[in-house]
Amino acid sequence: MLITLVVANQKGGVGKTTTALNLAASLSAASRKVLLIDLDSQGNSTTGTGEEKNEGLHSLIDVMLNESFSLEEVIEETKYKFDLIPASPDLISAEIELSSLPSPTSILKKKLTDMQKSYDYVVIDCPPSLGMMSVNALRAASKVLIPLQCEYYSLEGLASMNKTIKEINEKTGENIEINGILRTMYDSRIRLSREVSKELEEHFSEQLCDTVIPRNVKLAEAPSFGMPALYYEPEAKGTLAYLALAGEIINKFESS
Amino acid sequence: MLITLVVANQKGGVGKTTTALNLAASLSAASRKVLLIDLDSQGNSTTGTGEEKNEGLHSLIDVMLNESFSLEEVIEETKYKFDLIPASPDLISAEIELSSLPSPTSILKKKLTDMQKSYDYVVIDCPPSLGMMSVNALRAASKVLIPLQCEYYSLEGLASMNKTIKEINEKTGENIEINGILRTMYDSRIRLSREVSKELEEHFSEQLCDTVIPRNVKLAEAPSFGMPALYYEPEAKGTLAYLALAGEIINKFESS
Ligand SMILES: Nc1ncnc2c1ncn2[C@@H]1O[C@H](COP(=O)(O)OP(=O)(O)OP(=O)(O)O)[C@@H](O)[C@H]1O
Ligand SMILES: Nc1ncnc2c1ncn2[C@@H]1O[C@H](COP(=O)(O)OP(=O)(O)OP(=O)(O)O)[C@@H](O)[C@H]1O
Ligand SMILES: [Mg+2]
Ligand SMILES: [Mg+2]
Repeated sequence: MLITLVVANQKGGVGKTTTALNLAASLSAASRKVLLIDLDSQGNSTTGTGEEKNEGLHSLIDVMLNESFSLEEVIEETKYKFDLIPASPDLISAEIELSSLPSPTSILKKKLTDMQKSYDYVVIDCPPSLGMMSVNALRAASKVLIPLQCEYYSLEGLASMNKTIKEINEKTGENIEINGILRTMYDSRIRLSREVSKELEEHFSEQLCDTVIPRNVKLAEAPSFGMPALYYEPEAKGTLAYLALAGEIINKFESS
Repeated sequence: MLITLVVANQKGGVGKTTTALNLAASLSAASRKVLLIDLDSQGNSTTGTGEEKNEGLHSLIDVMLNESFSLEEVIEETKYKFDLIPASPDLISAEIELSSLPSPTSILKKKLTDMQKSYDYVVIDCPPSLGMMSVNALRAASKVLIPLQCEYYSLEGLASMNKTIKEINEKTGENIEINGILRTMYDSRIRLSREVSKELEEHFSEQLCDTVIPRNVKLAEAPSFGMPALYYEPEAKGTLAYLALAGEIINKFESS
């Protein structure tokens, strides 16, 4: 059974890419077949995996714009056990390109349903916005994971994610929900971190992941070598936290 | 002479809002007349100043869509010596709304030129994207300031900012340039921070600001009280760094 796990948050720099990439690596280390999709024109998930941005013949946007193209055309293998659909420069203008099509925000969902290649997980890294690509991802999601720093602006961002998801559900009649809220870059020595974390436990206890990702510089160093942390520093605190998160996701999302 | 200082970076969470807000407060503390404009639908500069998002009759987008409206209609006073054009919920759909107008990316520049009220500085906080609002801001800029964390993905983001600015210049015949690169959340104890900072000194020494903003939790606490750091914790390391940055900007940008 395919689980499409969307990692999203309009707030920038909260650890979306670090989560998507290291979760893809950890889930594939647990013998799951995983496809990572980079929907951000910055292409951080792509370079964090050691790959180049797609400058080739067809990109994901071409596949979304053409009925006859399928996702298999843009899937690449990586050096690590998971596959990747890399970012491409045309993602910047996706908003304008897709808006002229009929029901532009449900295209990704349709393409994923039509995909022949079989995976256990599709993990989608979103840009820091609530534009066309992020809404496409949210509508294609079977589970939504929101990484967030334990800081004030991030907490504010959570309220607006909730509002946006409600609006999409009203417009489309679907029932997208936030399945996991993940605390990232957590530092228990900082009072602000502890206070915001406590507030999350009070108001969002059901959705809050048990796993907390600590601030750990190895997670920030690994991308400069083009590798997930599991292959850069397997014993680091941050690496082990993402393995624990993969375990939590397998337990919570595979049985429901 | 009005200086329009645009704080931009497609990379998320690098300190754009923290820089725009604290620079507005520091420049107005140095007796400059300052207007802060929040172009990000998240509205962090707006709430960081203790204001509400604009749910009123007219918003900045209304002013940009209507020839007859002027910026004065959406300028608000704040509790601190600078004025503010707050974010509004319709910023999310700015891309689609503006794209049907003739030369949609030069509207903000025109509205700023027509503005009657006189300021020394207009400081613009951009969203983490290179969409319609950010390009509007870049084309309206007299000076462009790029905050960036000393980490790998941020360094990558700098290369793509440079590329995008070159593309805008080719299309419009203008000469937008990066006037300042500001190191934020700098921690000299972390090797990655030191290495990235050294790389910036080697490749971007001309544009690199002398002022470096240290990681300082007071800068992250202040927004939860709706106040710039100068009014929350005037002696904090982060607050003093933004005062020093205001001094550096006054010296470098007012004389040229
Ligand atoms: N747990 C962590 N400990 C230390 N550094 C981290 C951690 N998680 C992420 N980082 C670093 O923090 C920065 C922001 O993380 P990342 O780029 O993953 O966030 P993002 O939400 O994907 O950003 P964007 O909004 O730009 O897409 C990166 O430089 C990353 O290497
Ligand atoms: N020098 C600093 N020291 C400690 N924390 C900081 C510093 N600068 C910013 N922060 C905190 O880091 C987070 C990211 O900063 P900020 O929101 O200003 O970045 P941004 O680039 O505006 O993000 P976005 O891309 O979402 O607009 C915020 O929670 C902020 O309070
Ligand atoms: Mg990212
Ligand atoms: Mg911001």
